[in-house]
Amino acid sequence: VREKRLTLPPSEITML
Amino acid sequence: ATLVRVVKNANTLGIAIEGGANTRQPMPRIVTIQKGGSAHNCEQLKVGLVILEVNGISLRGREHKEAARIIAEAFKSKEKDYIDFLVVE
Repeated sequence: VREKRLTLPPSEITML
Repeated sequence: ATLVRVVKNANTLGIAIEGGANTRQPMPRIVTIQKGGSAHNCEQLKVGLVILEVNGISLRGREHKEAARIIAEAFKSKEKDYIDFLVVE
């Protein structure tokens, strides 16, 4: 599961 | 999980969120709280909390942009003068 998560792209950050 | 009611007592909500479906952070997480925003004024939202629901709308499985849009629309809506966040550590 950890390896799968690490292959996912980092998320963007949105200011609200 | 904890239900936090944020009263719209400032021009901005004042939080930055990171995360969403198909990213390393699967659920939106609060990464910044801006001084003077409604979130800062309510004193219950903290950096690091994960947002599960907004006004009863689940954010599970939603992409980052959609989750951000749901939160932004909840803040802009004139129906209520508050937003209910279901959050977890």
